[in-house]
Amino acid sequence: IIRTTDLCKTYVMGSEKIHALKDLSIAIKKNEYVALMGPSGSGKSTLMNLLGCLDTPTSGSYILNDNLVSNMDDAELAEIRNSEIGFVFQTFNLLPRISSLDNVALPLVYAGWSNKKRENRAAEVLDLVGLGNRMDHKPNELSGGQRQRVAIARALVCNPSIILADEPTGNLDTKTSVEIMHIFEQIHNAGNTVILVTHEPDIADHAHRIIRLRDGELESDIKNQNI
Amino acid sequence: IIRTTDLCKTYVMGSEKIHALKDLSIAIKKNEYVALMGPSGSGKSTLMNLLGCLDTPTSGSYILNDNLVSNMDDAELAEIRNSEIGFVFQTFNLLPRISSLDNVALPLVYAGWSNKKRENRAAEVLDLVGLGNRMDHKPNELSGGQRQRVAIARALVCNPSIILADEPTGNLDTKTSVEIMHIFEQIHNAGNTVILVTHEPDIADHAHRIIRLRDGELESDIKNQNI
Ligand SMILES: Nc1ncnc2c1ncn2[C@@H]1O[C@H](COP(=O)(O)OP(=O)(O)OP(=O)(O)O)[C@@H](O)[C@H]1O
Ligand SMILES: Nc1ncnc2c1ncn2[C@@H]1O[C@H](COP(=O)(O)OP(=O)(O)OP(=O)(O)O)[C@@H](O)[C@H]1O
Ligand SMILES: [Mg+2]
Ligand SMILES: [Mg+2]
Repeated sequence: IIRTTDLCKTYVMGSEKIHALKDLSIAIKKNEYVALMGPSGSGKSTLMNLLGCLDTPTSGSYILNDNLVSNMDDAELAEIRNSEIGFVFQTFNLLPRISSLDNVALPLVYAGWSNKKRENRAAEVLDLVGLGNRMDHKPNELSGGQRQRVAIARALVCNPSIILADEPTGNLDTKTSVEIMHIFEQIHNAGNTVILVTHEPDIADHAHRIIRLRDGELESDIKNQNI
Repeated sequence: IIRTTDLCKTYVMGSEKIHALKDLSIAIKKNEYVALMGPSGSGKSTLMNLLGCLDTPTSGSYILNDNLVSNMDDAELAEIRNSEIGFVFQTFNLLPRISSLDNVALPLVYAGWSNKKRENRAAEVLDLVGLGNRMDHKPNELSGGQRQRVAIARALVCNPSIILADEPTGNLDTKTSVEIMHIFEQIHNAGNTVILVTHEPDIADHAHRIIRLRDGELESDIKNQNI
């Protein structure tokens, strides 16, 4: 359902060009569970932003569910993002002036849900990630790991068929990480597609396939032997 | 050089009281290397903010180098922060509109260094953390792990005698983490004091002592048997 062909992303800074992604071609089927790894600065978040329809490539093509995404306009990209993809950002990107409940409910506003239904569903996912007693806290009234879990809850609230999670356990202790990985497991078992960026081998080990980047290029793409 | 006695931090939200730290008493000597661990929300960042003179406790005392910090005013706290402590924030806290070089040089502005000397020193520490080729990038032109390293560089730029690092490797791949831990090792060997929050056992294993929190209280405080 995801196919990139010679995908490139280049940032231009004055006279300098940074080739964040270079001719990347990968294909991911429905219901796969993929871990994306690689050194700091190797292009993982850049790739995730392209896959998540948050950005467009400099060149190359990206086909998502038979739609040529790479040449869509902002409105079309937003439509796909809200209906099909749940994105957990590496830097959370929560709205600072509203509560965690309202942050998590935000995608449901775009989806046109009623007030009561939004509150119930947002409370349900916050409870799922262990933040039932933190719903009225604003982001700056939460710990780092709690903010990360609000970002995860927000990505799950619309029950998307594709989850893109960028370092979802980077700020979580072992026990809480296990709980979050269990949630991703359930999402995967329900038939959905999970792609997560991680630098921790223990977390990557939950995935069935591990894609490694280096300097914006594909370094390796192998099945997880332990599964 | 660090002694807290019955340290408490309580947040009041409407009718709810959150006891982030409850009667915490710990003592840390000069040149110790301590790892602070515990579940998400257990009070680690709250404690680090108090130790780093970024906040004052609700009750209890905090003595830093024979100074009773817990009842100092903002000006006195700022003085101590800038001269003695290097703080790596869990959420980086970089200024978004200036380059990484200027972000790292900022503490030297407060310290009264000349323009040329600031640039040289800031470039030196950015090079040390592997960002020599990213000095003119603003934070949003950097990867997550690169921003984390800018935050680390900024904490080191004044050569402080106490380093407080809150999850310094949360966004770093294994190889880059090893490089950062090597830097902390050198700082420790030079006679300084290092306190780092981490949820990764491999990172905590570099420390000589491991303090664990749970629900705002001290759960355990043990020597690292592997050292
Ligand atoms: N400004 C605030 N107002 C209300 N509650 C707060 C505030 N800041 C923190 N808290 C609460 O205090 C508790 C401790 O927070 P703290 O940030 O110290 O946790 P932590 O151990 O650093 O967690 P993590 O590992 O997730 O970063 C959390 O339960 C959090 O919700
Ligand atoms: N807006 C931008 N302008 C210029 N360069 C950028 C920009 N955004 C990212 N980069 C550069 O592109 C490269 C890839 O960045 P990316 O965020 O994809 O890395 P990453 O693999 O996610 O790293 P990390 O593991 O540290 O999060 C980095 O070297 C970064 O400096
Ligand atoms: Mg990244
Ligand atoms: Mg914290």
